[in-house]
Amino acid sequence: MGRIISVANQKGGVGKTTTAVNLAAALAVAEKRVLLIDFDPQGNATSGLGVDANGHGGIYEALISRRHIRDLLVDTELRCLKLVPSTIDLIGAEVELVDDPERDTRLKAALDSVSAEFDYIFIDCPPSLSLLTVNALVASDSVLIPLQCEYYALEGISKIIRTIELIRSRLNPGIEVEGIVLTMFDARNNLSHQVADEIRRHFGSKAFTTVIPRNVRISESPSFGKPVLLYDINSKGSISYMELAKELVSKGDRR
Amino acid sequence: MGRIISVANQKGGVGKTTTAVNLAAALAVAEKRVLLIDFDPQGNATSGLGVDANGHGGIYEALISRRHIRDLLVDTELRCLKLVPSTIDLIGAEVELVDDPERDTRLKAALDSVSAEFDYIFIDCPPSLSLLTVNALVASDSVLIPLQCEYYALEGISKIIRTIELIRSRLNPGIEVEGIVLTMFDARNNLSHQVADEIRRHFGSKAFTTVIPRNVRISESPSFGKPVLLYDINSKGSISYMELAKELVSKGDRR
Ligand SMILES: Nc1ncnc2c1ncn2[C@@H]1O[C@H](COP(=O)(O)OP(=O)(O)OP(=O)(O)O)[C@@H](O)[C@H]1O
Ligand SMILES: Nc1ncnc2c1ncn2[C@@H]1O[C@H](COP(=O)(O)OP(=O)(O)OP(=O)(O)O)[C@@H](O)[C@H]1O
Ligand SMILES: [Mg+2]
Ligand SMILES: [Mg+2]
Repeated sequence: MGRIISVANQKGGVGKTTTAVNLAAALAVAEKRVLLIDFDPQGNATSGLGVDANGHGGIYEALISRRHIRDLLVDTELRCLKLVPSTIDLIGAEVELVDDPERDTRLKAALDSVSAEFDYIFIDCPPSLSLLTVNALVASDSVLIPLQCEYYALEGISKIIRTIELIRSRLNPGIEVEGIVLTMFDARNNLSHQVADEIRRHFGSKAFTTVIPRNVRISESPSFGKPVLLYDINSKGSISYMELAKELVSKGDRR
Repeated sequence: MGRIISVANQKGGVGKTTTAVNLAAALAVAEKRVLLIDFDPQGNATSGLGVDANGHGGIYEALISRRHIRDLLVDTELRCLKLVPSTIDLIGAEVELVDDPERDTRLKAALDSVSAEFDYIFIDCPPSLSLLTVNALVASDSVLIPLQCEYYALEGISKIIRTIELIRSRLNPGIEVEGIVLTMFDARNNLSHQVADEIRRHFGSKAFTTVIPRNVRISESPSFGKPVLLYDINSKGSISYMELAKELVSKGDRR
């Protein structure tokens, strides 16, 4: 059975999409079968992989019209990586589901039918704790929390942790924190070191050892519709996401 | 009558809170009477100004229990800058208002009673286009759109522009785009120049001339609960936000 991992943090711009796309790509290069769900109406993971979702069904269809996920899979440049894209109608999903008694478990129901076909399923979440993110957390085995090495991001970490605890107590007893990934770390900058120290002090081994540095190749790669390891395999950005993939797999082996 | 300006962009982490806090502070230093509304449940503008909102009422009370804004004002370190803080219960407001026929105009009704007492009222919006942001746009004369000089942020600009047009046609015929502010501009980085050129080509004079550089003092100042001009007045960050304040005021003079 594949492991379903939400990439979530209500703080905006912390590297959720960048981590979901590049970690998924790094695992696919290592021949793991990977599915990425773009669950953000912004559709950044979709364009970050160079996919044009116009005219194609997206995750909205699986959620609202219960279309089978297998009909919505899109190929990417990597043989082992499939995507279910996001389309603009996803913006309306939250209002459309508000009176539905099963509104919290729609995504889980959709993913149950395909999870055996993949080793990993990642869900890229929007920057909020509303119904879409709740759906992702209910469907997941664990949550990967990207954390930008900045003050506002550090301040907000307790909110996503509390939300996970709430989901665990009411809707998904098995959910756990996969880990916190420090992103956009700038070694020349005091603030980065302060945030990293604080996170390691509070969360210990729940913080991944691998740190993602601020790296211009990472921010350039989406404009070419490629994960960073297909854009510049030798960049610090590519290397750090491949390290993160190795660390994630070895965490799984120890489970 | 004070000018009510929403600081909005559904893309996360583009500098909405940083711009709202530092522009409000720069205008207050220039003796303009300024009110900042923290309309994001994350509460970053509240902590960015060093305010502890625990035990104090916030914008949630004005929205849901129709408390008077004047009762919710909090002083800041700047005589001419007042804040209405955000509290965690704001997270529930969207669900609580969903069946209310006046759900779109609650904030406008709350601000009408105080707008004459200020020269500028800024509303710091969350990273989404949901009910809170709609309330802010309905209450506003104009929208200031911070835009991080990155690919995903550029890709998303059409979504906020389209939302403003939708609000103009249905709920607030007078709303206009105050301008697009380029943020976290790094002169050494090609991507920054490409994004800036693209924005100036598309939006012409709707893009502010002032560009906010990536500046470490800006990202350090919230950890001290101060706007950057009270943390390091000589930093490039402070200077750029004071330039932006001057440009905003002179735009107003020409209206
Ligand atoms: N390690 C990095 N080095 C340099 N730039 C980065 C890095 N990680 C992310 N970025 C850039 O920072 C911006 C924010 O990242 P991203 O969009 O992945 O965050 P997000 O959390 O998904 O945002 P949102 O909250 O809007 O969904 C993007 O423009 C991205 O290209
Ligand atoms: N010009 C700048 N130079 C350096 N750092 C900056 C600059 N502007 C903002 N930052 C930092 O970037 C991060 C994102 O900025 P900010 O939180 O203001 O964005 P936002 O759009 O309000 O985010 P959200 O979508 O979560 O509300 C913060 O940690 C902030 O300190
Ligand atoms: Mg994202
Ligand atoms: Mg903000």
